[in-house]
Amino acid sequence: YQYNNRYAGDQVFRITLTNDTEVQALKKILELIKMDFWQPNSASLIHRNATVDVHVKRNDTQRLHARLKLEKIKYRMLIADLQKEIEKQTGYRSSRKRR
Amino acid sequence: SESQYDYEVYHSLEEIQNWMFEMNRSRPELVTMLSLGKSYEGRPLFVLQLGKRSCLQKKSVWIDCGVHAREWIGPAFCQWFVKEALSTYKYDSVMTRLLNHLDFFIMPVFNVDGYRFSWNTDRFWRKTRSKNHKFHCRGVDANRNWKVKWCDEGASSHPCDDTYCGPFPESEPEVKAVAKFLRKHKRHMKAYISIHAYAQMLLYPYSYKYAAIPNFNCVESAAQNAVTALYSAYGVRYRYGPAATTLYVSSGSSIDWAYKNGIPYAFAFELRDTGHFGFLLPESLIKPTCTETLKAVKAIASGLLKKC
Repeated sequence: YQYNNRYAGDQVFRITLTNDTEVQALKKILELIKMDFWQPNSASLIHRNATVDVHVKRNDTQRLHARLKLEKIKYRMLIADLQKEIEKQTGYRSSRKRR
Repeated sequence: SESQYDYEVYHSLEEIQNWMFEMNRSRPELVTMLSLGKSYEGRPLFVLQLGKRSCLQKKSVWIDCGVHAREWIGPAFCQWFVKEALSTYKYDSVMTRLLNHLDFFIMPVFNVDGYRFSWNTDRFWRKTRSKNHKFHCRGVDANRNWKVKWCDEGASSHPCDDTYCGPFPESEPEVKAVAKFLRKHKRHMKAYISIHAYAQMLLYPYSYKYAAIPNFNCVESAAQNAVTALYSAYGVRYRYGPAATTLYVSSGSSIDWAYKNGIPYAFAFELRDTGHFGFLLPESLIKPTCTETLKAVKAIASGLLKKC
């Protein structure tokens, strides 16, 4: 596996925020769960009516699901397993050949 | 050799640098290889100058790719641009005219240390790889390290954040080297283009304020022509406009710096896609993405040869 399979089970969520209450709720969640911002580039740029793409580690995915449901924030899964997508991106070429 | 190089796969930094040497060796009539300096980790910052040699000073276009390490489609596009420019010179009238009348400075990998790190260790690394002696975290966001509205909204002064602006503007040797080169060539540099991913947008100044740039009409028209040309390839729609209104107000980035330093046309492309694959755009999409983006870049460059 590439990158020693470190992304197995990691996911990318697309979160859609419709009002300021949801913006604040997401910012609160961010204090609890570390996320890698794909879009926008940082939490300070989150605003109403924005879509937020975040990469979440596999150990945090269930917690994020639960928190978003609790806050009734709309979201969907962009990438269900990052490791699989990484392997697919370079067409399963052998990592040794690439490196 | 050049003919065996596969432009429809992602390449490591070493492969890209070897490819640059080969371009320089095999096409001396159109290609000159430059080194702007060294990265934080001591790697060369290579640039390819494309264009028919001329004793007259020509207008110039700068294109950088790979400012953010994880945005691999950028370097793929820079290589695609060089390949298309060299293979269609004398066969495609537009490219022939562009290379006869313009010099293109192509930097396939701006953030060489970060790109290498994203290949070997962290696929989603974004920043450079500079060290901060007070914090264990590394790296600066090279697009937040320019001396224009530095470290303002949307940038962070914390070294562990992905949008860390750095200890001071141009603290990153990569940014300093490019800024120095552009300052030196600014009289002839008519367009600055920075290739990023993902969002399918074409952005121009300002990022840090809602005001319109003085030559708004010309730049807006160039952007419109570019996204129309891009759309003509596969029907992919790009949004375009000033970064502040099209995206969000944020601190100054490289396009704001280029514009502030006198380069009249400064664009940032956010290439495919809109989030389905995000940074993991499959290799099967390199060809269509680069084909459509090439049309857009040629449209922008062609506009420079006309009066506006």
